[in-house]
Amino acid sequence: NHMAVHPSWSALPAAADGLQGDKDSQQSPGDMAAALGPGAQDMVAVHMLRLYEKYSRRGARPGGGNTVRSFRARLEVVNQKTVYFFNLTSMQDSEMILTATFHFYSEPPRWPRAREVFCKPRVKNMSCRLLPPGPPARLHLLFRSLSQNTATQGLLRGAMALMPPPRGLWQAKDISSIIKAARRDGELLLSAQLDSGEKDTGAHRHSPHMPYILVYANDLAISEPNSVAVTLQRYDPFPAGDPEPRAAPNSSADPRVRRATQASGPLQDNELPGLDERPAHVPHAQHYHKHELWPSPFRALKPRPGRKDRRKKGQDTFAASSQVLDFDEKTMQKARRR
Amino acid sequence: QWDEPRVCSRRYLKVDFADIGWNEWIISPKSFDAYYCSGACEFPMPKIVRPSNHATIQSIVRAVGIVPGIPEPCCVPDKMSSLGVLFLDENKNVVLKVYPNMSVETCACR
Repeated sequence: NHMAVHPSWSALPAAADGLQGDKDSQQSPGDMAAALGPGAQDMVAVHMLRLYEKYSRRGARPGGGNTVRSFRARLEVVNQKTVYFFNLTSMQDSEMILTATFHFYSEPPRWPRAREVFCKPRVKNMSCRLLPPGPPARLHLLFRSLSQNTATQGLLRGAMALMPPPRGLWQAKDISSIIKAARRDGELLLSAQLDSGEKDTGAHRHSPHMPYILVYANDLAISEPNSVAVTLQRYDPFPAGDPEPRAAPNSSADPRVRRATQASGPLQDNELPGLDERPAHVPHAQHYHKHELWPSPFRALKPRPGRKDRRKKGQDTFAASSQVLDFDEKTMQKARRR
Repeated sequence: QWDEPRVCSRRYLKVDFADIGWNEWIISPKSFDAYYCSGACEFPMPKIVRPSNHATIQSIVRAVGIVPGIPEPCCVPDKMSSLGVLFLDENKNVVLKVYPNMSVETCACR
């Protein structure tokens, strides 16, 4: 079964049963199909949903890696031949290709008409027998890679001759070496031609039987701290060239500077930190400059001296130099009463 | 929230990709249980917060007050688990990626 093509897997039930039988723990396949949009009916979507199901259920790493990329085909008719184009440019440089498979649907063979040959019966009652029809035409699979800016036929990367199966079914072929070679040469546009020697009937156009490619990879960057943002965060909250993210869009040049007092330990009292005392030993003391502070009656705050310093200098010097907020008499009376 | 334990521990958090605007291209899952870590790493730290050696020492130094300005250790994720995400890439191709460290299993003081 083409979905079981990956050696490390047990044969998956035929894709034909779709996902109806499987209830996703989080959402029904119908939801997932809806999320896939119009592409939900094609086999590549079914295949990927099944891989996801497999991972979610059993934690089975897809193909032994941490990434599976699918590539849908774009169909073109070139010289009356059906050619499928695949754009592999969305592969990330950090994704090391483990294997790649090409999945395609083989139509049931159209047996050639029985051959009528001129025959002279040698024996009287021997009637002319029609010769049995010849073997069905072989299917040739040709892969070419193109670099993005050339319109040539592209470089032939691989060719396979396949016996058409007795009935229509999906098949899968390992094309790992073809994909790896094309990527090494920087040619990430691939074309595949399924040549059965007959003229293109256009039957495949937009059918759910469009071929597709799966690339199983190991993303070496996925363990980076923020790898989820690289592939899933599409809108950068601060696209380049935007004003400083801190400034509100319509704010004037706000003179105020956000700051935090250097509270060295839990504040025991509500005295304000000393004004002009800057303990030399505190390495990270914030150096406030006059112009940075609010133009207001309040003077610059200084970080509180460390507990050691306070103990050394004794409370009185500290109290003398520290600023106690001066309230009016009425407020002080109220406070004392409270 | 109020009856949550004070000590560093795992708290429940369900993330819905629609809330962070990623649901347009994420096919599945639509949401997942991410959890988060919160709580105190005060001295003395109970075994349950599985402090590292460094966190234990830092917590003692802070309690003794030898050096001013030492904060208490932080409550952070310890064991985490992966999440498989099925999404559409920029070319509308379906991609499956298994992202590590997407959900918190245990928290600890570090």
